[in-house]
Amino acid sequence: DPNMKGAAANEGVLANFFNSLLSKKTGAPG
Amino acid sequence: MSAPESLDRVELCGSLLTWIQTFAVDAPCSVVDELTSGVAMAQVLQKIDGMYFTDAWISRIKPDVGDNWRLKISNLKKILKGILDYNHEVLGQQINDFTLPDVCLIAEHSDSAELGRMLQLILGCAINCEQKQEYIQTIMMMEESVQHVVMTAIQELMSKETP
Repeated sequence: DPNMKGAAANEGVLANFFNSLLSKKTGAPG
Repeated sequence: MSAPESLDRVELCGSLLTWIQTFAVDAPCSVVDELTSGVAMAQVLQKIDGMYFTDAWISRIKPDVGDNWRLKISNLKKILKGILDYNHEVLGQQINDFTLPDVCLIAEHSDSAELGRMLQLILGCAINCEQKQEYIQTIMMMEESVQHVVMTAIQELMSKETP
């Protein structure tokens, strides 16, 4: 089902994006 | 990173209104009108970083502004300054080329597009602060359509941030 594949892909994009934010370093340097 | 999709500002405001409710602050924040006083936004900022947005800071935000748009503007100006100072002093970043929200339009006309910009800046504080993990995980639990708008809003902000 293409719709289900699209939804799964979208879910993957969102998860990748927010996980990359989680691993980003926080705060001002030093 | 590819260029972020263009944002529908009114849709953005709707999704960020849903997001702001996850903070469960005391001030009402279910509809655009309730946010125009700035009280709920100030309380959210204090939850995001209570060490910076202290009780002394929040005491400068007038709680009962009613329909007085001059008092609303005064509150919103303090909040916008607080957000920009927080980005500079705590997060160590400047937001360039981002059209800042027009606080007069928010206060006088409950303008959704401008309120959306204001909430977008608060979102930027949440996803960069010390407790960002908690806030990002909350976003990840939200409806996919909301997550998508939030992602686009963050991408736009990130494209305008400089260390």
